[in-house]
Amino acid sequence: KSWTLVIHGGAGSMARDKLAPEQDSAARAGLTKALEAGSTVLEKGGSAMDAVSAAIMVLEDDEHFNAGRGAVFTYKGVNELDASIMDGKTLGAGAVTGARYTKNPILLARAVMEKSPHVMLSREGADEFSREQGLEQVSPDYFATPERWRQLEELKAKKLGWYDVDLKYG
Amino acid sequence: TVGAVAVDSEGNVAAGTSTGGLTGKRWGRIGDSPVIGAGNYADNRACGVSATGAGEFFIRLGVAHEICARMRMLGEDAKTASDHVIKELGLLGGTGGVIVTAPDGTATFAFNTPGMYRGKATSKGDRMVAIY
Repeated sequence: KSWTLVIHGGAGSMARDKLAPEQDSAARAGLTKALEAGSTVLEKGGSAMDAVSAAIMVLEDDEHFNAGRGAVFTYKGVNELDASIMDGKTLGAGAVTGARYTKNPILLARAVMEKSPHVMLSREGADEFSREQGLEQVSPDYFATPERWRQLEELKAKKLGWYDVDLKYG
Repeated sequence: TVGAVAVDSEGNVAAGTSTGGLTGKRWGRIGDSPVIGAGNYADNRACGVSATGAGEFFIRLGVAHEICARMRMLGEDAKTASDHVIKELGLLGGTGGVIVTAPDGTATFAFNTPGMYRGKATSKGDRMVAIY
């Protein structure tokens, strides 16, 4: 039985040769762990939906990637998380934006697809739906990391454009 | 932004994307990651796509759905369709890239920015992690 899994951890303007060694190895370690999680599901005959969810949860839990823990900060200094998922068999889809308390936003997106008649929920409503579905909740500062805070401070101090900073840090 | 696309042993495709968005975003700004058809799309008749990059351009072009539509209606393979749409994105001034997989097991990438973190695994034993 054949299967395929492809993942990404974002794109920035920082080419490979400019990454600090520890950034490089951390990114590779996170990607490897995510590949293993998704591959294990597929090797056991599991669904593409479960494999995608498993791989993305690993990267959401890894603070080296801009998703879940380690997400970038908004201008007001909070973390607002977006996620989406789609099933190619049924064209079922779920998406959330501005979620602030769900540990794994990809699971919230999936709950929107599987447990609601909607496709996209946002902000307080998404957070309320997450609680109703019994998804794991965390306090907002779970997502916060010193490096992302430093990037926000740099943006504000230098008044860089949003693209500049994002392109630089991916 | 992080993403994954997969095709399972029954030939079903799925795509997922998750992000914190842009550093310093204001006014509840939303990029392409949660917008079905822009940053994320899956269709067994074509492919699964997850995108990362300058969201506004991906939304305006409908990148993820455009790649699937080109495969479905023009019969292009995943690489040809992805390269075409990312080139068009670049002409608009957008940066970023996509990962794509199709029911036939195709796995491909297309991007116009350095520093993309990627990985691929298949039942044939391929295991690749790379930073470009």
